[in-house]
Amino acid sequence: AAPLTMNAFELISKSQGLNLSSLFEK
Amino acid sequence: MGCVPSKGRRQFPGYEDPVFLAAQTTFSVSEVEALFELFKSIGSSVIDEGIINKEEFVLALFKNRKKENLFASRIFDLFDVKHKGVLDFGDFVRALHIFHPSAPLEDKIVFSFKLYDLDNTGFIERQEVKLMLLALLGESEMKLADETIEAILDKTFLEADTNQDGKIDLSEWHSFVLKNPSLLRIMTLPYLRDITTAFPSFVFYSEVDEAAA
Repeated sequence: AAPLTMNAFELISKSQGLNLSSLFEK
Repeated sequence: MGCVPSKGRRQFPGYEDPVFLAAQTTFSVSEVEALFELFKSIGSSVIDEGIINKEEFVLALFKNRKKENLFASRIFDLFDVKHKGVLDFGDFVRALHIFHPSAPLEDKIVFSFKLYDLDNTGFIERQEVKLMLLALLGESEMKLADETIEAILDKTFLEADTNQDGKIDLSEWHSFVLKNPSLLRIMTLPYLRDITTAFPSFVFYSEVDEAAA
């Protein structure tokens, strides 16, 4: 989706730093 | 269950009884024991001292210890409820519990609010959100003009800041995420449902009778 159609938090939540599922990847 | 004695598990700083942690969280005793295997793995990646420091936490997220990241740092700080600068096993389990698919929605909403309230004022302010957007752009290939960022902030605050006082309080955040449930997706880790499968070795180190689990 184009950024302007998204709210700021939708964009921010795409940060890899917020993706804790990476903790489970060996 | 398992009968091989673990070496020095109780010597880990902050180690807590799995039965005790299971009673406080959504996890079963077996799941807590499986999480201990994950905890040991993350906590020994840089310095093997039985705790997780920020460098190890970021390394586990990015597989690259040199990476600095505002969001990973913020999550670490929220996990570190005792403000010791490191995570012990109890901190780790109690924080991850909020990310369990079965954890209460309210807990997820409050945690996500704190995540974005960078300066802990009890409000998510426009400058904080702008800082986070800039941090996101810094870690991605995406480039946005400042006026585009301001337009995104205008749109977001128009929708979320219902009393239009320039900041988002917890009550406004609560309403906003219920209307935008995708924002809570980061707050649920399906892996936690299958943690015993992901770390089956916990069985060999279990100190708890099957009946208790």
